[in-house]
Amino acid sequence: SRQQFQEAFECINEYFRETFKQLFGGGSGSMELTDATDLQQSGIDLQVQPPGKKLQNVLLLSGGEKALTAIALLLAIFRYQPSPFCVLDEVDAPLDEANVDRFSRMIATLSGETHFIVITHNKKTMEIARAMYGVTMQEAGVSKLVSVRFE
Amino acid sequence: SRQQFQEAFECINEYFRETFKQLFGGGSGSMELTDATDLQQSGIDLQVQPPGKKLQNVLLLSGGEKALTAIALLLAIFRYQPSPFCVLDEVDAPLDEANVDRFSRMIATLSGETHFIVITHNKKTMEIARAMYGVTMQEAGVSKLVSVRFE
Amino acid sequence: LRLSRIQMIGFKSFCEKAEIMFAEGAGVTAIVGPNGCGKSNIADAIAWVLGEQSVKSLRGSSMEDVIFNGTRERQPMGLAQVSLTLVDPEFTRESVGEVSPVEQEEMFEEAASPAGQLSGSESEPAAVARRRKRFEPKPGEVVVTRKLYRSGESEYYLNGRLCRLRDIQELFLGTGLGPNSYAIIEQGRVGQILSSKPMDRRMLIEEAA
Amino acid sequence: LRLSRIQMIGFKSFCEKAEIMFAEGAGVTAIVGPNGCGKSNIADAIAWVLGEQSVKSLRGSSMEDVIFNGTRERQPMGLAQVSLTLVDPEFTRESVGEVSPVEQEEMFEEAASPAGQLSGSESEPAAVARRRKRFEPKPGEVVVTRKLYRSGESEYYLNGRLCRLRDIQELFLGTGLGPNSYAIIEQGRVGQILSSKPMDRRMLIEEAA
Ligand SMILES: Nc1ncnc2c1ncn2[C@@H]1O[C@H](COP(=O)(O)OP(=O)(O)OP(=O)(O)O)[C@@H](O)[C@H]1O
Ligand SMILES: Nc1ncnc2c1ncn2[C@@H]1O[C@H](COP(=O)(O)OP(=O)(O)OP(=O)(O)O)[C@@H](O)[C@H]1O
Ligand SMILES: [Mg+2]
Ligand SMILES: [Mg+2]
Repeated sequence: SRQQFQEAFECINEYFRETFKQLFGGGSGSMELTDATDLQQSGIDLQVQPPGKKLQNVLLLSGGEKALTAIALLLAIFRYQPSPFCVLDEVDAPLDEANVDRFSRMIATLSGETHFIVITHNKKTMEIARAMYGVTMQEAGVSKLVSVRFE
Repeated sequence: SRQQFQEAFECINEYFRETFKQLFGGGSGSMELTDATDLQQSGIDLQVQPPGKKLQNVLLLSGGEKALTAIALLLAIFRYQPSPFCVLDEVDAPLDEANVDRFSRMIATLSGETHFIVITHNKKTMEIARAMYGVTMQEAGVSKLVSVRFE
Repeated sequence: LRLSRIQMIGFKSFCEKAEIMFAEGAGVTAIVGPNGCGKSNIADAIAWVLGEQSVKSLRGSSMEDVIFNGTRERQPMGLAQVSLTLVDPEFTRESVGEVSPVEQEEMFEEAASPAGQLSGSESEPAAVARRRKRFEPKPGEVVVTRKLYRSGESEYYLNGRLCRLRDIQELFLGTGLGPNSYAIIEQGRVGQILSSKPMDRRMLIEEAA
Repeated sequence: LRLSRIQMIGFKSFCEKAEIMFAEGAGVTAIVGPNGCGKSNIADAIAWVLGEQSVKSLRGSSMEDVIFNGTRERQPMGLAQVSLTLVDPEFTRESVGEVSPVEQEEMFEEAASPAGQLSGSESEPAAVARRRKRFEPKPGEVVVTRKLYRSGESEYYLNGRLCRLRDIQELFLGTGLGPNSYAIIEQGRVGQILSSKPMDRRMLIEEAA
């Protein structure tokens, strides 16, 4: 329904502004309706400004900046309507150390309410996990699960 | 011309088989013509089998296996027709430690003839570089180059 | 609703029974390992048991691709099966029934036998009927199970009772766990979100609304 | 042909003159730094100076996007300029001319002045003519330069002499450095190669053939 969408849009936008600032350590990010007059049909654009940089076309952002912006948006949607769990498959791959650090801490905070299943190669991300499962293929083509850590 | 394509195809295919084995530490990869009867119009398929695994649809490969296969193909084309230099922007991002190790050693070997410019966040890849430039943005939005290492 | 356990057998590279337990009270669970060992296959299993129908999202060319198709040493299997257990104090014995851990193990033993065949002298309908009768979740537990046979037959269970795919999809409507979900982010999808069209982003918000 | 040097100014986030030197006898040069600091912009500069015309490949929405468009502290610039120097013993003084390092510096000084404006009393055509006269590469050196003015005007130089974009593209034909190149792999492109259609892969081979 139109009212539901408007409500969700404004609330998620608020969360997005927060998660963006937290993940980038500054700057500002928000959603804009492509057509504010037509709420039924309008698409959504992103206005993104990493810390200290000017507002520019979101296409010009770097690989890591795009990934971090997308993560900020997804986590904002998640905060608005938490699901029983969240699966993140190597979302931290393009991030540098400083960004992985802020990302992993945000996940750790959000996981007070909900289970996060994070597939990763990154040591910093592994550090904030309560439990860790290793997947091995000792026998080629056959996966086995090993519980590496379990509080 | 048709003969040129055939020659390039067979030669690159041979290199691809080699680079694949070297990057995966085993297994086999090769190119196949989708239509062997029509050399003018035929597309190219990839038959890929990581070490110990069965030949399967290339779509089912993991993120890292797909990346490594693509790198093997690109480097095979490169060996057939070396360009004055090669720019690789974060191609090692989805690779695990063992694969980054084999990848960086292959780059080091190929760079005897040609300059490789490798953009990376990975420490193993940095180790095989003769020269290293750091890019910084002390002042937000303004890039500066710093020569970090120069033999 | 909170996640309690994931079990699978015969799903992609997991030809042997695999289980992930989730502790009381949320938290982060990391899944690690080398390239190609099966991590994303676990994410696929979760999407699949929740009703994912897009073969492309599961990286296959047909749905049959999710069944373990063998290695040089091992035969392909005839059945892929994934079970997801969630807990919610609001669920009562009447609304969805119950299942005890013992019966759930049995369900997986069946799948584990060669090519997912039923061994022994029972005819299939009788054995399945008997199994359904005993498959009772604990109060507050919801067990979602999906099976795919190599013949192409599909089965869906809610707490051990056969149901339709739609029943499972409706259970998770509005929880972000449907298709085009914001709760399951597959490998490489993060990069696409920013390059997607404005209408795609709208759909993401609508899914949550 | 071997790579000797890359210089740029006013290109994307490189508002100040930047230079990468390449040692005699090949090797690997690593480019490192945090997210968003400008690494891929360097790869873009290389593709651009070689004649890349696809705005999409350069991550822009118009070609003007490659010109430094300012920060809160700095004004946008009026000119983007990249020069690539290659060495090949086969090039002779007659075939492409020569350029000395001193004149090449001058070319960059011009770009460095505010908004890429020419300062001083010389009229533009006279100054450019004078510069071209002195811009002589060493034997065996090829200097490729591309400029884009905010007005939309484009200029291409081969060893200090104005030329057409096509002359630059033809110079690199068959070296893998054209568009759809296998020698310049942008961020994220590796994943696409395997999901691309069979005909796309054919084009990759044809480029090298
Ligand atoms: N039906 C199947 N039967 C057997 N093996 C399969 C099946 N489907 C996929 N596989 C195998 O599973 C492997 C891929 O696993 P997965 O994508 O989970 O790897 P991953 O751990 O995520 O690796 P990466 O870190 O590279 O992303 C492939 O080698 C593929 O051959
Ligand atoms: N014309 C321009 N003027 C000023 N800044 C620009 C211009 N074009 C792009 N930028 C900036 O350059 C930055 C992107 O740089 P780049 O893509 O090279 O980063 P990167 O070092 O590759 O990072 P990553 O490791 O995340 O891939 C963005 O912050 C963008 O705003
Ligand atoms: Mg994976
Ligand atoms: Mg980059």
